[in-house]
Amino acid sequence: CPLGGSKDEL
Amino acid sequence: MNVFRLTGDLSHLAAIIILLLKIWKTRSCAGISGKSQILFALVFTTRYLDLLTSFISLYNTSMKVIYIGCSYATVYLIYMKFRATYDGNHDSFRVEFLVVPVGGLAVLINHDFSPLEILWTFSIYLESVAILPQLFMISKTGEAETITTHYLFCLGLYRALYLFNWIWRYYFEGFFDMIAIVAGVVQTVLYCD
Repeated sequence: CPLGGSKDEL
Repeated sequence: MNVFRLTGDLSHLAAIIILLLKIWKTRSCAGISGKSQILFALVFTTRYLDLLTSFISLYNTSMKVIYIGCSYATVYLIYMKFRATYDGNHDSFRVEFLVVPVGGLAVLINHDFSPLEILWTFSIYLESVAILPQLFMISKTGEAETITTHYLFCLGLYRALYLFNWIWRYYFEGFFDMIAIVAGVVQTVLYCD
């Protein structure tokens, strides 16, 4: 997933 | 995807649907804080901008579209369609006292100083306090309809389940996101009361 954040989560 | 995240998402979806149906069926938004709903619409808008830039899965995209759609529909029902039943006097929380500090914090503490990342961080911080106008309104009116308590319970449960999801992901995937976790803990604590 992209840098750092949990972008695959809602 | 793990069971905590799936049940968390479903609990979140249930909360959003419960509220939307309650307002639609009773044709009234009495006791509902329009300000909190605006903040939630802002949370989804700033968090799901990646709908335009990246595709993760059909589940991910469809849930994001449903969340955004329902949150704007709820705001529409409160401020347009059933405006006459909106209890503006009790919905008096100063949301600028939330948005400004949260905006500042998002610029200071984030994973990456890029527009999309700062907006995502802003949405994470804002979501943890977005329910405050609703809790404030309930404390002023001194009452909450049964359906509103169900709504709050599902909303509180969703982020609590996400905490377990983050424990699961740390243990099995070695993945963790401190910003989401800290904000998630704050959010869950706020709902406990």
